[in-house]
Amino acid sequence: MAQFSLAIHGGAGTIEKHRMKADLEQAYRHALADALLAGKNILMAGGSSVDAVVAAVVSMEDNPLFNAGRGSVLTHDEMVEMDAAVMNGKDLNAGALCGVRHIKNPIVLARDIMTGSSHVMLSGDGAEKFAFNEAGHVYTEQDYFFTERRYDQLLDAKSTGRAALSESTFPDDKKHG
Amino acid sequence: TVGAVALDASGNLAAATSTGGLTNKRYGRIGDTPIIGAGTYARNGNCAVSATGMGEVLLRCTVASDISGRMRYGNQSLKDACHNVVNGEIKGLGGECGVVAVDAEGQVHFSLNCPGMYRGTLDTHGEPLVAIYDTD
Repeated sequence: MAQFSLAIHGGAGTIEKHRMKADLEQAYRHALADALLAGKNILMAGGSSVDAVVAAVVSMEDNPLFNAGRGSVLTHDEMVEMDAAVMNGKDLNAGALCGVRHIKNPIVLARDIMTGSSHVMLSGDGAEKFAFNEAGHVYTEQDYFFTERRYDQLLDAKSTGRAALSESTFPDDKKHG
Repeated sequence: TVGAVALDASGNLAAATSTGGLTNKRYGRIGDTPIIGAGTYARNGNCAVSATGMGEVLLRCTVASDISGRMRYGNQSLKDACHNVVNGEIKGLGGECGVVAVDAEGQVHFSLNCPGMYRGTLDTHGEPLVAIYDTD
């Protein structure tokens, strides 16, 4: 058996090589490597797989390149609405949330729901109440998540009435979810 | 969407997935990411899976638990289970997606049925190994 293993993803879809600028591709590659190192450092120190996957995901949530956390895409109402889940294979415990708008790192809240509540999944305002009142999360303004790139993508989507990135004009973002 | 799967030195598997959803989404739409068994799943002795792609199709196909079940009850390898799920029913329903997965032995596998997925793992020396395109 391997001492430990780790794998990550940052989204899938129609990512076209011929349309991807070299500097943007390098930025993605560096960001993926950073996320791997975040998880690896925990595993190398004897940490748990749960801590490792959360650390790797936090690294990507903090990077505006990815559609999660800080780089989340915008809804029709020009807000972010984020979802996350974590599962521990050891005891089949799991934590999940959906539709949160003011949580900097949703994956950390998912872990807090898993370990600090008797529930598996919390949604929207209820998830945020749990986050602020019982799990020590700090209210994060929507401004933190706003980027010109995501706003331009929303305008592009609205102009054709689309609710997905499949026909996006953005070369690195013709992906889904 | 971003996600990670891991096996630690104690043999415990875990999976995590996080997403901002779809651009221009309405009505509180939720995809597969936070649904245990669809976008995220882990079970010791079996596998850990994190998925990304067209959430509605991944939900209907309960992707992560399907991969787990094929291994548990059908004795498929991680590679075969991932490949058969990603390139089977999902593709027939028009769903573009990718998964990252690891089994109880620490074998990592990526499957995708679209031109690209931002992804990475550690090589045999523990160094980051990243890829983007399906041809990588």
